[in-house]
Amino acid sequence: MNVFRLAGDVSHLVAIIILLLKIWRSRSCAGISGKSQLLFALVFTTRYLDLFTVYISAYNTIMKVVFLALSYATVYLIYMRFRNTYDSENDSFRVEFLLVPVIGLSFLEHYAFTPMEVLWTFSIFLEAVAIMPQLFMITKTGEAESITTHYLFFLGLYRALYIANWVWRYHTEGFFDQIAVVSGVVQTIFYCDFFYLYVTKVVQGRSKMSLP
Amino acid sequence: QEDGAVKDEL
Repeated sequence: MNVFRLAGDVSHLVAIIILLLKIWRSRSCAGISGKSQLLFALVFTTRYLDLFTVYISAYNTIMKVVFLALSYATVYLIYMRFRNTYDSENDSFRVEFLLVPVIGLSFLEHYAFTPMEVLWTFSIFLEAVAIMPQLFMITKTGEAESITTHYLFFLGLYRALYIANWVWRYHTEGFFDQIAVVSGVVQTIFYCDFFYLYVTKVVQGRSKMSLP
Repeated sequence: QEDGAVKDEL
């Protein structure tokens, strides 16, 4: 464990909590892409199956349980509890356009052709594109509430910190996980455009980030 | 290439 990865995991946790609290306190999921949250719950489900097979550390186990619980709670709030505030019309990204390539790629590129490895690879590739429905929804509505942008900022920060973690691990312990790194870099690139908007718009203290 | 190594990252 290094400070970059710890900060990344904390930033990821903060993002998830920001979104969950926003939905719970405003009792509304307007402007939130339920599809992205479903994809994130699928990412955690397919990646954390090793909860039942290997024990790595208390931190690892606790964080996996927390991420699974919070992501399912978020999906529950969107599709059950506050479903009448769910903006399905604007949440119109065709997730099959993400799932089919990701499933195909995880069958082509993996470390071992075993269920656990293929599912893990699937979760890595899926996480890279899971935010697309949310970013698409923001471009469609043309704006994002500032809390939603904070959510995206911390998600992007988590990915940027993971890249720093991989650089650090490569130089200190020669660690290099090709699938995770390639997919992680692609995922981080998707946030770059948003980061620019976030810094130029939201930091100016405007309540909503409206896209140009 | 970390094939089969313990996946300790979240």
